[in-house]
Amino acid sequence: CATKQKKDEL
Amino acid sequence: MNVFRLTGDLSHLVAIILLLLKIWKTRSCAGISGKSQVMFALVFTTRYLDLFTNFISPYNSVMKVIYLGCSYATVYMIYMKFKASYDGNHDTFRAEFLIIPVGGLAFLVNHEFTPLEILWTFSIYLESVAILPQLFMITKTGEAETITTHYLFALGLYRALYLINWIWRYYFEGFFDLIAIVAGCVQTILYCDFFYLYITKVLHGKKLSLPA
Repeated sequence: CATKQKKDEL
Repeated sequence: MNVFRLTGDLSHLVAIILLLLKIWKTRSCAGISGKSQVMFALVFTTRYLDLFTNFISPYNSVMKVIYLGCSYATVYMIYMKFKASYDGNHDTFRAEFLIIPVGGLAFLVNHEFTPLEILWTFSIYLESVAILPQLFMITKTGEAETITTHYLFALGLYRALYLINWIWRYYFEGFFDLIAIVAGCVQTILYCDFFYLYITKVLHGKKLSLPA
């Protein structure tokens, strides 16, 4: 599974 | 934050503001797909719901507010203020053919089955294809104003720079998000044909027009 994204991207 | 991510964000910002200024200065939205712009507004709305729940940085919040504000202003200009100049006859791509499958896919393929996460996934998938009505419109009319092509180039460049940013983050931070990467690749690939025309024609001082 992909790393859970820390949603710092726009 | 690396240089590719930052230039990607700035390229995105340049694209959005360029389009808004073009419409404002010429008092016309001729040649611009309202459907693409509505979808971008939907993309930002569904992605930035975390603006209220998850604070990351002043930069992050400010950019989100600017993107949202500009995209709603663009939609307002096309469908309200300069409605008379909107080229609805040529903006015939069926948006529901994108929104419905993308919504279904977001339900099926996501990181976590929660409302915010599904909406985030929906926004990533929708963004990857949201430019299609605009590209379809150019194919239909066979031409685009030079300023519109600059807008499209900056918009395409943004996701291409994000792809490099993701490679960077994978190597240096061990970070990757497969949903964003696959959608980002699709999004960038859709622009390839346009990039080719932009480089071979527009950068050589010619107007972008397609053979009849």
